[in-house]
Amino acid sequence: SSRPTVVNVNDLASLVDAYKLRAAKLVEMAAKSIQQELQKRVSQEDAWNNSAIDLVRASDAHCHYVVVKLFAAKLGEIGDTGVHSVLSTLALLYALQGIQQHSGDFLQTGLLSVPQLSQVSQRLKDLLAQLRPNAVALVDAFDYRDEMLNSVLGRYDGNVYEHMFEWARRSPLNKTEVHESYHKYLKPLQAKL
Amino acid sequence: MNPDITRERENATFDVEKLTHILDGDIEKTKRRREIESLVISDPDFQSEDLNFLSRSERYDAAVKKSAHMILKLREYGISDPEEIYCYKRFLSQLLLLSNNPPLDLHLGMFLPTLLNQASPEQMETFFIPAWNLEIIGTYAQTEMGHGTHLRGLETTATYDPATQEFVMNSPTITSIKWWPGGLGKTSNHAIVLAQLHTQGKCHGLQAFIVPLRSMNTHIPLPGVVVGDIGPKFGFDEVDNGYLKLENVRIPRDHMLMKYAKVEADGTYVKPPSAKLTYGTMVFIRSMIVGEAGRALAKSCTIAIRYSSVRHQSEIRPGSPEPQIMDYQTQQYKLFPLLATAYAYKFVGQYMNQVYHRITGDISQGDFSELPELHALSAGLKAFTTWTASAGIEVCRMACGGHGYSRCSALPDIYVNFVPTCTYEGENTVMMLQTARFLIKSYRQASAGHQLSGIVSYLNESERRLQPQSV
Repeated sequence: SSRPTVVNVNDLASLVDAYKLRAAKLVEMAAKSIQQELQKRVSQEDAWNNSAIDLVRASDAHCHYVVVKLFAAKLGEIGDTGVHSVLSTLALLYALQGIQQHSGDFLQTGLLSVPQLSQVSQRLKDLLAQLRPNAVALVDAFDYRDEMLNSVLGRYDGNVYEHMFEWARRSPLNKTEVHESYHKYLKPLQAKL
Repeated sequence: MNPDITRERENATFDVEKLTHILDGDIEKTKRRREIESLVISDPDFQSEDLNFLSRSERYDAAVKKSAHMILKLREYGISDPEEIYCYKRFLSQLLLLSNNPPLDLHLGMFLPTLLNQASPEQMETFFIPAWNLEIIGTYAQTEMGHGTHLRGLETTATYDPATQEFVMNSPTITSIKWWPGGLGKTSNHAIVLAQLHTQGKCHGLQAFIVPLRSMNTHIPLPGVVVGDIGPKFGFDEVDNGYLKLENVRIPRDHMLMKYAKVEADGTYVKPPSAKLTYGTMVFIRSMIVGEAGRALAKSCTIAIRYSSVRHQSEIRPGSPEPQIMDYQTQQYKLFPLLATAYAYKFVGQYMNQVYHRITGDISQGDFSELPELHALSAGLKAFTTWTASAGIEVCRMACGGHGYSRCSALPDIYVNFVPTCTYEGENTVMMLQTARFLIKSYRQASAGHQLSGIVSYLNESERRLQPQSV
């Protein structure tokens, strides 16, 4: 039970464990921060306020763990091999990107080493390349019809530029070739100068 | 069809339809969702002008018109399941380029659920059918001008008068004026008002009251009710977020929601089984917001990734044609982790929905044991997901270059309509601190040798397993 945790950056279960331990450690650190404040004979409320940054950090780590854990658990419900494979890649990417963004926490809590962080960066780049062929299909799976998305850039048919021009032509400023402000302000101004 | 995007679809290694079923829940749910979408899209009454080109007043007018029409259609199509109502509202909002809060949204999304969860059977008989038939148009007035998430700090008072068996509602200070509720300004004729209950000379904390605001015949504000619109915001252009000042407004005793806490005719106060029950509607909304974070990010990623597959720019190798911008590693690094996040939040949203229904089922059976965990989890996850989704939408916008700044991209609208989730239903830092309170309490219990259950059970392990590592 006293063995150090070994994090395998290629294994989602191992990463879930790392997130769990990071959360546990940050909760412990926040609790100790409150304790230290109390030892300075400040009130319970002031001790809480003086530890608030640590407390938010602990909550954030807890929520991050919950999200990674639930994503990993979802994979267990998926039978189709193709879907399982692409979602596993996404889950690994999500977990590794979180570790890279919060590398300070993982180093400070002794869950990762500096060389492992280099591995994380390299693995992240591999996963980006791996996901590239499936990126459009992955967003298609969200199944937003054009009428719901309301986006010229996000059109299903990809005919962006034609529709962007069409959209601009509908602007109320284009109702007349010459806007009334020209006659009201610009022309009189030009006459005065 | 653009040839680039066609080629992208041909390269996929999985069955898109199967993944859609997983995201919806199952094949039947996909089918039902698409049916509802088609109903909305094919309905000529919902076809409208582009709201991007209208003023705020015109947008409000158009939104009320469509919302009223939506209610009729809900009846016509026999949509009565709360989740389907939620689904239909969302499609309609998207179709009409509305925010997620059209004027009647709080009536359906908060007023009715609060009645369902907190009204006694007698009160349900009095209020639910008129509310369902929109004779009563309601909203949910909690936040005050000077008070937000700290509910104990709310100043609005409800003082019980046993002589008349009425509550006297007051906004005793400027800071106590109710501020922000959607639909309060011009649309609603009733509000659920959260106020400090005073009876028999004692304050018993926050309770929910049904307060009539406007005449149900003329829609003119009732005596003592000062109500109006708070003006333009960052987004939500078509919503009449409102203010409400109560000046000695008298309401009958049965207008306090009494499923749990009660005030007897003589003024005796009967405590609820859990103080947290008063905030049940907020917990429901927070649970729903987690799924909303997934949806907002999914929409943003859809736009940015499709556009990145058809947009060509610059060159990777000298002399080669301009590549798709999605071929740049930096573009992939911006968008793919967000795509993964969108999937993660979709699944967390599904989980929160299940947990919410399970625990509220337990509550209706008198089991309140998991309520603190639901509070802590919904608060923390709401904050965690909305913070990252808001930042992610902005990354998607910038990943579309200059065109992302145009309203035609839809990304500005998605951003301004989603970002308030960071402050409504509980400001995010405060939410995180509420979760922390639960975590610290659980940690102390674990340290004292108690066995924890649920999602914090890992704190039992920490004492044994956390060891420093050699590097």
